[in-house]
Amino acid sequence: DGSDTDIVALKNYMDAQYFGEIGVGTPPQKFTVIFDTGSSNLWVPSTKCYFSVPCYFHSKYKSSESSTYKKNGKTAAIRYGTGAISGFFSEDNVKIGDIVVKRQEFIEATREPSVTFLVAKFDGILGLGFKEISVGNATPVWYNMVKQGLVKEPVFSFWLNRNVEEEEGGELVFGGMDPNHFKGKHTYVPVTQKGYWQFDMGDVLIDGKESGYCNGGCSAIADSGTSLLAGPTTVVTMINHAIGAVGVVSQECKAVVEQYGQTIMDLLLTEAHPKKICSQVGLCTFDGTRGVSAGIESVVDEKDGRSSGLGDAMCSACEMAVVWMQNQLRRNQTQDRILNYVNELCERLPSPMGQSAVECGSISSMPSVSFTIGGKIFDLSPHEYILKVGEGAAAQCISGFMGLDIPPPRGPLWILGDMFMGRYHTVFDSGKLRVGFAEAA
Amino acid sequence: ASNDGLLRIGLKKLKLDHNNGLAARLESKEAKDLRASIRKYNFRGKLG
Repeated sequence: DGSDTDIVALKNYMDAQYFGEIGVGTPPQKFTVIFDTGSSNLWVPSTKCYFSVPCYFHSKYKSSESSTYKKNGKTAAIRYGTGAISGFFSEDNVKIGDIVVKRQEFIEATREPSVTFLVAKFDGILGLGFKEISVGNATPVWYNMVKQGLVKEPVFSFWLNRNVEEEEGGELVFGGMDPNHFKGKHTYVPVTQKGYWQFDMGDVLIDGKESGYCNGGCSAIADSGTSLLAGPTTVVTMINHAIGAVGVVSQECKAVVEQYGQTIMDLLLTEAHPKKICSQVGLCTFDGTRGVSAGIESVVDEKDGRSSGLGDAMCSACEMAVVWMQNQLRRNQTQDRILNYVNELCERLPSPMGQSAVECGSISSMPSVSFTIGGKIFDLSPHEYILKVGEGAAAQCISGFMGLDIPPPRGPLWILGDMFMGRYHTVFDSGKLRVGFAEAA
Repeated sequence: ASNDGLLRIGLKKLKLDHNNGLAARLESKEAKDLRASIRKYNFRGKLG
């Protein structure tokens, strides 16, 4: 299902990772795994993995050495952004901390073709999402923990230590939360779509000012398996502009501003329905809720049967320009200034699923970026959303924001990864089907 | 496991440095090719 694999694609970005150790089998065979709330399967490399180089660099499960192994044999495959893992299901005991989850289904990976797994510091992934998104309908580990009475509450919580000076990575607590690792009370929001830990989110603020795009509501997923933050290109472009991040220059965007900018502004000023403006100017067709590409491609520069995709791009650019202009008009900016600003934004588009460099020396002057969750504001300071790699003159700084455009009904969507969960202690409550955030301590 | 009935799993952290490929990937040929192709063909992003 394409809509689900879209989101899994983010797993490429595993640069600021948190991982822990589990044991599979009896006696336990040790594996280092990512505890990932954005997926629901457990997989580890299999000793039967012969033809994938990554398998030779990681621990491998040997069923013949486990007295509690049960054969299953059903084949399985999980797609990630740059590759996939495949193998077959097996069943065995899984030791997590001091408890043993019995008869846990998991995937023995026999193929790991992606280079992502070759360089990975972890052996496998332990999914903490819901069964609804589990490949092969396998029961996730935490379901069995609850079912087997190994934890008192159907709740788990994450504390991720963002202090770079400290060795301790963090703590995943099953059965509740550790009061030492958060301050104040959690703000809880209901899970809106079981599968991912998905909830409704309000607007994103840049320097305390509304960006406007999520005024009508966006969705968000709390994803411990993603390092950074990903959200709609329209908003990430505004953030890029505000923090001076290097972006992609879009000629289509500039063309829209140059040719249609004034018309769009006039239509906004006449209080035309903003969602219909791009179809009114002929760049999109209106599908009843928003402008969508008419699918008309430019054939002017068609070569080898490939079109430039210009029609689609112009529609997207127009949709973004409307939001940007609307936002500026709300702030009573002059028309000249608005057109200039929007033109500047056209030079700051994030590379799809890519990272953007910023000036390390400017971090302290960058604005805060805030998320509205459950009616409360959750701030991230620049020190929290910028990753600094290296030290001194060799230091490089990377924005934690990536562009990710998921269309309705699942989107627009934000993925709140470790960068957010580091600042905010996160509780995943399956009993009450809710996610909670509080200031991490 | 502890007296309060909670199961605590300590997490390790991978520190960021030049060797983990984060910065290197930004300037990789693959990244440059990707950026170039985005400009021309894929304005909305491959997930758009």
